[in-house]
Formats: sequence, structure tokens, C-alpha cells
Amino acid sequence: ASMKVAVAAGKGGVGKTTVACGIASVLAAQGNPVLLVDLDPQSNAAWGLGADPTQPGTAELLLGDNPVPIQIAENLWVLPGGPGLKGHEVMRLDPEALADAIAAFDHAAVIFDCPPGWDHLERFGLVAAEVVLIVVDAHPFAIQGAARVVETLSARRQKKRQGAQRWALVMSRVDLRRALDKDLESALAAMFPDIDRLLIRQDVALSLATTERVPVVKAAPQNCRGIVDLQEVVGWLQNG
Amino acid sequence: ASMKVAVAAGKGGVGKTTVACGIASVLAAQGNPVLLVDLDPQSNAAWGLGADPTQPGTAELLLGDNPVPIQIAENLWVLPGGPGLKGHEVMRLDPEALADAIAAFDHAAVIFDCPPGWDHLERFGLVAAEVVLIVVDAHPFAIQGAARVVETLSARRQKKRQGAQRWALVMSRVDLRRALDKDLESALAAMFPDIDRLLIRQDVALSLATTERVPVVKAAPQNCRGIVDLQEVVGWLQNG
Ligand SMILES: Nc1ncnc2c1ncn2[C@@H]1O[C@H](COP(=O)(O)OP(=O)(O)OP(=O)(O)O)[C@@H](O)[C@H]1O
Ligand SMILES: Nc1ncnc2c1ncn2[C@@H]1O[C@H](COP(=O)(O)OP(=O)(O)OP(=O)(O)O)[C@@H](O)[C@H]1O
Ligand SMILES: [Mg+2]
Ligand SMILES: [Mg+2]
Repeated sequence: ASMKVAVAAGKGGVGKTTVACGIASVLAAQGNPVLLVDLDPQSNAAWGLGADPTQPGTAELLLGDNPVPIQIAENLWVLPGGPGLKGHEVMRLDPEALADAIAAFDHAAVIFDCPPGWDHLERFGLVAAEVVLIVVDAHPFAIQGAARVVETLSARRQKKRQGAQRWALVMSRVDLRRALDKDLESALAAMFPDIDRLLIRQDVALSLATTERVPVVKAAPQNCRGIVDLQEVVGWLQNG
Repeated sequence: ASMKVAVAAGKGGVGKTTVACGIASVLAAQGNPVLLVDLDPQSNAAWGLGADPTQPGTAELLLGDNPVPIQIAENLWVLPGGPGLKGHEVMRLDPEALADAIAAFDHAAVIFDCPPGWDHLERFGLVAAEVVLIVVDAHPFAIQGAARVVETLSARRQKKRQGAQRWALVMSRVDLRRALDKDLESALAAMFPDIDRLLIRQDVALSLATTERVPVVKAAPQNCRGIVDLQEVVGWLQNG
């Protein structure tokens, strides 16, 4: 794949799955064959894109069972997450196991949706990806979560471990009418001066797409805030 | 303790920590000595109440090191979470280990803040508690997460396992101006007809309290939506 992107945060509920499904949808609509790999035992990304979350998916891929990705739209395939990811067989695998397993796929882009908690599952994504989008909202809890992911990535890069070498912060669900949100950009600029900051504004269309289980490019008007912002993020990814 | 409450959800970012800190603050303000046990490796609840999240806490308690709870206000003590909770020594413990360990404390109320993911940590809370608040927001991802917690609790009760015997759904961050939120109560009534539903409306005061690291009863006006709703939830807990 020419683009391998992990979407991570540590902190729960900041918009990881919404961003992962969104950029997958935008990339597919541009004509790129995209595989979304759901690393969450909750399997939200698979469900949110319209796939059956209980079908064989990422756990089976990691354990060598060669699951067939589920095609949910033109240029868009999904490997569901699910409870098998929590098993000891998966936990014992090398951090590089997912990077190895996805080599068999020839999609133009592979997107990894990381779960909250479950560090070993997030790590599979950070190691298999070339670039990481670290999703953060305006609350200090989320900023602290982002700092932990940055720390992990920086330490791995310094030790020359396999995995993503570049990353950006994605400010998620931003609504500048809220006091906390106004300060987010400057807070991140101060804490992480060398890390690019991307923006996804609060837009109910993004939430409705995953409620209706349809890729957002099909579910929402093309000029809505959410899609415009997702396209900017995709632009940043492509200009790497 | 006369009241032992776990706050759980499975799904990330629905408001578990905000609810846990909120009910702890309300109970303490009523004159009840309260211990908040942070079961999250992120240690958000400790930080959000003003304690040092890196101090010895719940992991040390589970491993028999007798950590001293941190007093952060009159009638309010905290045992921080932290990365030690992710260790294999904690993962190998019996599910009843936390129930055993908190027997040494004589607070009137013990509140357990459960993390997203990390099933074994959530389970410590479900087993140590007598009652569980299952936090859910209006998105289907959160409703599915709540259904998983209900399933776990029902199965444990049926098998007569130690742990919580009653629970309620807490509809969190509800703003009836939003389309999805309008349907939440009826969706939950249809899926879980036998489970009580409690309400915590969207209120920036709840978010600001954990940003300012002050118990919400001290940080916000007494008649704000958030505190009024938290008091209703505490009333439900006390009328058990
Ligand atoms: N830009 C946005 N605008 C509006 N709503 C959003 C946006 N991003 C996410 N949401 C909503 O916020 C909630 C949390 O998003 P999501 O589930 O994608 O987060 P997550 O980080 O993947 O959560 P988890 O930690 O459980 O995996 C969902 O209800 C989602 O619809
Ligand atoms: N009733 C509410 N009104 C306004 N904001 C809220 C409310 N409840 C929670 N929030 C905000 O929503 C975000 C998520 O809340 P919180 O961190 O408590 O959720 P959580 O379920 O504990 O997350 P995690 O899964 O990471 O543990 C925070 O920014 C918090 O301030
Ligand atoms: Mg998610
Ligand atoms: Mg929390």
C-alpha cells in the first residue's frame, strides 16, 4: 500500500473511529482502493461503515486465517475488529505481526482504527502504519492521552524501531463557540511545537453517517464542514 | 462501606469519569466520607479531582502495598489509577481481588471509575460494587457498549457470581436540541425495558470542573443542570 495510516488517541471517545471512517470514505471516493482495519474489540468502525462487525476480520488476519475483507462500497473494504482481538493468542504476538499480515493486501491505502485502552492493539497499528493521526479534543484528559501517544512514537523513532516515522495531531469535534475549544490550538502549539495540527470541526453529519452506517461521502452533502475538513486531512496525508 | 458504586460503559468518552467524579463530589458535600477508586490506567479521575495521578493508588492496593488514599477535600479521598494497572501482576489477580482489598476502608461510599477497554479492570469494579451505573450517550456505538455491560452483569447475576446485583443506565451529555438525543430514552426503554434510566444533561460546568481539577460541587453553581442531575442520580443510589 502506498499509504498506511493509524488513527490513535489513548483517550476514549475523542473521534478516532469517526476520523478513520471519514478519511477512508474520502480516499475511496477519490478512486483509491482502501482497506480499513478495525483494531477495536468494540468493532465500531466496521459497524459504522455498514459491515457485519462479527464477521472474521483483524484477529483472524493476525492469527493467519486469511479472512476476506468485506467490500462495503466501491473502493472500500473493511476487516472487522471484535472480541477475538482481546484473546491471549493475539496478545502474545510480536508488535510487527500486523505489519507483516497486511503486506498481502494491495490496496492503495490501509487505515487502522485503534481502540481506547488495550495498548498492544494500538501498538499493532502504530507499527504497521507509516503515519499516525493522533486525535485530540479540547479537554485536558484528551491532551494528556495525546501526549502519551506522542511519547510512545518518539521513543520508538529514537530507538529506530519499525513503524510510523511521522505523525500529526487532529483536533477533533472543534466548535469555536466553546471556551475550551478556543484554547486548544494554542495549547497544542505550546506543548508540541514541532507537530502539525489538523482540524476536524464538530459536524453532526459525521456522527449521522456512522449512525446510518454509510460512508460519510455518500451520507452527507459534499460541502459540509465535516467532509471539507476530512479532505484537508487527506490532503495532508497525501502531501507527506 | 454502605454504598459501593461502579461507573462503567465499555465505550470510550461517554462521560464515565465525569459521572464518577460528580457523584463522589455530591455525596461528599452531603457529609458522607467518600473514596473514589480510579481503575483507569489514564488516571483521569484522580487528575480531574485534583490529586496527583502518579501517586501510589489502585494498582498498589490490589498488589497488597496498602497505599494511603489521597484526601482532596472534606469527606473526599482518591486512589489514583495509572500504568501499574496494566501490568501482568494485576491481570493475573482474581476478579474478587478489589472487593477484598476495599474491605479495609470504612468510607460511607466507594465509587469505582472504570476505564474504556481493559475488561479485567472493569470487572474488578463490577465485582467490588453493589450497584453499577452504565453510562451511555445517544450514539449507537455507546448503546452497543452499554448492551455489552448489561449482558456481562446479567450473566454474572444468573450464575450467582459475587458482584453488583442492580444497575441503571445513565444517559449522559444529553441535549434535547440534538436529533439523536431525542430518541435515546425511547431507544433504551425498548432495548432494556426493565432497567431504570437516569439523566445527566450536557452541562459545560461538569467539563470545566474536571478541567480546573476541583470537585464539581465546589466549582459550579449549586443550581446548575449538572449538579441538579447528579443529585437525582445520588438520590436513586440512596433509595436502592
Ligand atoms: N467531528 C465530529 N462532529 C460531531 N460528532 C463527532 C465528531 N467526531 C466524533 N463525533 C461523535 O463523537 C462520539 C465519539 O466518536 P468516536 O466513537 O468516533 O470516538 P472514538 O475515539 O473512536 O471512541 P472510542 O474511544 O470508544 O473508540 C460519537 O458519538 C461520534 O459520532
Ligand atoms: N454532562 C456533561 N456535560 C458536558 N460535558 C461532559 C459531560 N460529561 C462528560 N463531558 C465531557 O465529555 C468528555 C468525555 O468525558 P469523560 O472523560 O468523563 O468520559 P469517559 O467515559 O470517562 O472517557 P474514557 O472512556 O476515556 O474513560 C470530557 O471532555 C468531559 O468533560
Ligand atoms: Mg473508536
Ligand atoms: Mg474515564
